[in-house]
Amino acid sequence: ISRVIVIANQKGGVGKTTTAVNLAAALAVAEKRCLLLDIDPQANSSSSLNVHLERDEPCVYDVLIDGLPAEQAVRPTDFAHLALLPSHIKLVGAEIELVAIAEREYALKKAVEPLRRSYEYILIDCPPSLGLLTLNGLTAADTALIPIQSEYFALEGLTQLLNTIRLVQKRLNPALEMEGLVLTMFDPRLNLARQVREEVRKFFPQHTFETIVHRNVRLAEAPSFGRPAIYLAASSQGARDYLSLAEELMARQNKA
Amino acid sequence: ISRVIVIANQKGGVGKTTTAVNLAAALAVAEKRCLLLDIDPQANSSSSLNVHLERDEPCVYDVLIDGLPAEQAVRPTDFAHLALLPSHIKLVGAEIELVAIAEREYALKKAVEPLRRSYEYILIDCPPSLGLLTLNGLTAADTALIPIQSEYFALEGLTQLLNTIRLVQKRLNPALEMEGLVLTMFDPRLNLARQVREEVRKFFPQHTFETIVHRNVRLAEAPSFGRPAIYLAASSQGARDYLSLAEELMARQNKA
Ligand SMILES: Nc1ncnc2c1ncn2[C@@H]1O[C@H](COP(=O)(O)OP(=O)(O)OP(=O)(O)O)[C@@H](O)[C@H]1O
Ligand SMILES: Nc1ncnc2c1ncn2[C@@H]1O[C@H](COP(=O)(O)OP(=O)(O)OP(=O)(O)O)[C@@H](O)[C@H]1O
Ligand SMILES: [Mg+2]
Ligand SMILES: [Mg+2]
Repeated sequence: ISRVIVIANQKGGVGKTTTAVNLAAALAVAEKRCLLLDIDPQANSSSSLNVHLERDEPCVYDVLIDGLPAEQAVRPTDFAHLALLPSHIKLVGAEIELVAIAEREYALKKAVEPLRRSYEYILIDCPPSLGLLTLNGLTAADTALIPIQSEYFALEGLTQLLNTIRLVQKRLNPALEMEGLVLTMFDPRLNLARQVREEVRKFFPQHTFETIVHRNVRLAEAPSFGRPAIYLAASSQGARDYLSLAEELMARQNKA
Repeated sequence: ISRVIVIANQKGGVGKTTTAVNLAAALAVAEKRCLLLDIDPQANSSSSLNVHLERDEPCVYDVLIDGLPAEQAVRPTDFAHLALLPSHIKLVGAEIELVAIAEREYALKKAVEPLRRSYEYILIDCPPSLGLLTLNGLTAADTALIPIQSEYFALEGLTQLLNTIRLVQKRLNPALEMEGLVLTMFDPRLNLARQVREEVRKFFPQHTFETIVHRNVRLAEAPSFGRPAIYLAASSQGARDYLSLAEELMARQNKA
């Protein structure tokens, strides 16, 4: 069985890519076959795994717009049990090109179905918007995992995001469930961070992960080495937080 | 004379809104008549100035899509010399609606021209993307101010952003110039931050502001009080950094 998890939040810089990369790496370390699917034109997930494509190399753009079979764009990474379907900046044009395609919200879902038999987890990293790329991610997914930065704007955007998820559940993907909300860049010394944690736990007691990802410079440094934090500094707070998030995620699935 | 400055960077969470709001407030404190123009559907600049619109109140959506004269959407704020043209989440649909409009990249430029005689500075806060809303901002502007977070992904996205600016200069707005790059969320204790600072200064010696905006919790807290940091904690590092950025900006203009 496989689980497709979309990592989404239209607020920028909240830790979507950092969560997608490090959670995928932690699941792979637990010997789960994992695919990271990058649908952000910035291609930050791809470069975090040391993959920098040329314009003519197959990527998620070719899969969504030209109908290339997804497995022809998937490539192995330097890390065991972790494969990548990379992105490229040429995807910037896809939002407008998708508008003209029939069933435009289902392009990714159709591409992902055949991949399910090869992976136990497929994680989708989204751009910071609620446009057609993110809608494709929400429509293709079984569950949605929402990184929440421990800051004020994070709370403002949350209502909008949950409204969008409800709309997607109603019209595009009735099977979509909440995987959960995870607090990121948490600095326990700051009042603001503690306040946001209380608010999120108060409003979403069912959906908030126990695991909190702390602010930790190793997580910010790791992408410049082209590797997840667990392969750079396995005992760092950041690497440990994502290992614990992976364990919590897998434990939930066993219960399901 | 008036100067329209677009604050843009497709990378999310780099400090576009924080820079737009606090720079506008610092210019207003220097008694320059200032307008903050929020073209991000998240409307974070609007809420930072304590403006939360209902769906039927005039906002930038009505100006761009229905041709409402911009001055009918402009409203005063609680802060002297600082006016706001607010945004609203309904702007999310504008990216797709603008595709069908003739001269879609010039919608904002046309709306802004009549406002020039009332303001010395017009600052435009953009969403985290290079879509039609940001293109409208770049086409309407005299200069572009780019916040750069002192982190790895910031450098990756910079080339793409500068390519887009060059394209806009060639095809949509030949008068567009670089106002400059400003380092944000700078923590001098971190190697990563110092490395990014060296790289940016090495590659863009002409365009990098001397002023660096340090990571400072007052800047993150201020939006929850609906006021710029200078009105919450005037002696904080964050407020002082934006005052110094405003002085540097005004000094450049006097030289020009
Ligand atoms: N827990 C953390 N501790 C320290 N730095 C972090 C942490 N999580 C993320 N970062 C850094 O913060 C920045 C923003 O994170 P990231 O790029 O993952 O967010 P994002 O939501 O994917 O951004 P975008 O909206 O642009 O896609 C990056 O420079 C990243 O390295
Ligand atoms: N210098 C700073 N020190 C501390 N916190 C900061 C600083 N600048 C911004 N922040 C905080 O970091 C987060 C991201 O900043 P901000 O929202 O201004 O970025 P943005 O580029 O406008 O994001 P988006 O891409 O979503 O529009 C916010 O919670 C903000 O309060
Ligand atoms: Mg990202
Ligand atoms: Mg913003």
